[in-house]
Amino acid sequence: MSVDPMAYEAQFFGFTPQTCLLRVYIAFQDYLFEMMLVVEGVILKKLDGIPGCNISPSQIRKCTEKFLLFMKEHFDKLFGKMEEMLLQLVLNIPKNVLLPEDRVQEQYPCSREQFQALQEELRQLQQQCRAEGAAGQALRAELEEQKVVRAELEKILEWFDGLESVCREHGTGNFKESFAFLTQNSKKLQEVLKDVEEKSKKM
Amino acid sequence: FDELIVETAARRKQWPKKILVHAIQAMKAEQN
Amino acid sequence: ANGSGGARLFAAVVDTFLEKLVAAGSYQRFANCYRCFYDLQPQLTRSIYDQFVSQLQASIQEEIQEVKNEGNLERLFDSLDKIVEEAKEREEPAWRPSGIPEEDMRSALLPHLLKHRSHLRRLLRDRQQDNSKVAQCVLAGRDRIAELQQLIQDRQQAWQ
Repeated sequence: MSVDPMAYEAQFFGFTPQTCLLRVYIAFQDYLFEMMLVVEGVILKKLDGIPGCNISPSQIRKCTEKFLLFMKEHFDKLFGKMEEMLLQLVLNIPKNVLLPEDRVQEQYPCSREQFQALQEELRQLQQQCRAEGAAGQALRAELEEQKVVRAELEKILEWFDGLESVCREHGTGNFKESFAFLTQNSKKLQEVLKDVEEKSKKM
Repeated sequence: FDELIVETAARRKQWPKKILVHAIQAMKAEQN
Repeated sequence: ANGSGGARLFAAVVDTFLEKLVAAGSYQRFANCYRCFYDLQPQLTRSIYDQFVSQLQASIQEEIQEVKNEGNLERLFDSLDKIVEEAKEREEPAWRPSGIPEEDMRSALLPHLLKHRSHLRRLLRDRQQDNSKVAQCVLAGRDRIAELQQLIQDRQQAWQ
């Protein structure tokens, strides 16, 4: 007969019902034996007090053994019945009952495959979150970089603007024409200069 | 045998909570 | 006895055990076994027997009370009654430990993993939304830079 360890009961009671009842059995049995010895002691003492009594201690011992044997037989039978009742009806977790700490088992039944699939999904989600996080950092870094580049480019444009407004300030609307005009002028100036130099040499 | 049963049953009762504490800590650390 | 179903049943079973034990070990039986002493002192035999029975009952009840106290049985019976009461609708056998801790641990972890998953999903969605906004800005920024470069190039060519 396979022993039912009654582990689920032990989980609830904190002890195995069989051990509990074994302890009760041993305690009861000890009491019975002790009481029988007390009874025998009292009788022997009373007999001592009766003069001319011819009942020997061994006779009384035989009486004790006879009564104890009888009691022990009944004790074991009755205790067996009590144990059966207590194990079945009292120190027992009915099959349809789930202990509170195990409720999660029925709220979240989960096969190995489901569990692994969930773990895989979590791994992927973590990876995606990290990837998105890195992408976010890269995007923000580029934004910062763009700010700097844009500032530089706008500075260059301002520089061009400044250039043109200088030209405008000095009456040169269209740069190209004024530049051509300037080159002509400078050429004329060079000719005049040459001219002056020749004359001054002659002089 | 009896002690083994009681010990096993006690672990079944208590350890899921203990393990959960650490598992939740790990998840929170992961989230942070 | 007062108390919950389990406690009451426990007390009733023990009381019945005691009653039957005492009934089995009746005075007749006792006097019969100690015939020689009974013939000599019938009253004394009776009183010794009565003391024997009452002492035995007292010791057994005391032991039971001690077991109840040590095992905290009253409270346990009480809570077990409640748990059994809650489950009275269900017929089929309930879950029991599989004997493989990893298996049994899965269900305990599951609700927290599901919470973790929804947290990660929310985080991922937020990041994706956030990143797509930032990506829009980056693209707009690139266009702007290209525009500026073009402008500069035009001005440069004009000068050239």
